[in-house]
Amino acid sequence: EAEGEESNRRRRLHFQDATKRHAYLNSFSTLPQSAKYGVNRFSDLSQHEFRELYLRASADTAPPFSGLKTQR
Amino acid sequence: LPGKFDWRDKAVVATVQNQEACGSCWAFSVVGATQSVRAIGGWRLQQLSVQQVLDCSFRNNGCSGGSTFQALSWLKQTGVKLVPQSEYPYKAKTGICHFFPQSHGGVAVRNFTSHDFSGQEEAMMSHLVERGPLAVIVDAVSWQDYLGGIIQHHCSSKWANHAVLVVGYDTVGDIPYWIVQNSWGASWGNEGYVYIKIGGNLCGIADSVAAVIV
Repeated sequence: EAEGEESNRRRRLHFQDATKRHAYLNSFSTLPQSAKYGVNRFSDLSQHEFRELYLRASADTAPPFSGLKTQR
Repeated sequence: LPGKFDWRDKAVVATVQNQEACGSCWAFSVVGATQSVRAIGGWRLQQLSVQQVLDCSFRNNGCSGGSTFQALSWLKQTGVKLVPQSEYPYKAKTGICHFFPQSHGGVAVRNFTSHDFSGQEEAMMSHLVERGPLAVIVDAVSWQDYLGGIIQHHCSSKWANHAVLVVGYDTVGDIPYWIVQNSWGASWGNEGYVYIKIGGNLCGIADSVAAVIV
């Protein structure tokens, strides 16, 4: 029960952090088509938890695209 | 180039999937590109097995993460055929690789290209039209809070961490944007899609771009 309460407390804190982030991110959205940020199902995750769970891809360095190939 | 192009209009893009609590975006991106390119070739659009790539692409780490380049290299080098999703369903956890005989039906990746299009997003648009949906790696840190609309700010290109599928673009309106399919379910973003402004390599969308040949 104590663990559950601690978890709920943490979730509430993450949610409060998320709300602050949303206000900041939305302050740049001036046009109707601009991105909107707000509460979704990731809002009670810390940014660290979100990265650990969902952002697990790595990129290998790719060569620059060289445009159309020329033929001799 | 047309002002607007969307592979969904040609019915070659499968529905939005949900990777759940598993770092399998790289597998969704590769499988999404493969099944679309196959459908562009005239075959019926069929969901292919993400779980097969997750379990069997040994240079990657299953739900702990992976790279689209490594997955495509593995598919090309081994000639493994991707079986339909119905035969090897998604479980959102890494499992033991199931092998199928070569005689078993499936889709093989014959080749692929991987390029950095940063500073050349118009060429990337052309690439998309010519080659089909593109598997790309982005920095998606700010996507945790995304609800919809066109991302124009707060999306750096410094740290690639998430694989997605670019399926179209729209340059007709005031803000030109990429149409990108994510794998976080249809309730996220614009029915599972995110729009990213074209130009400036936002979110690093042009840094690592792979096209599949089947």
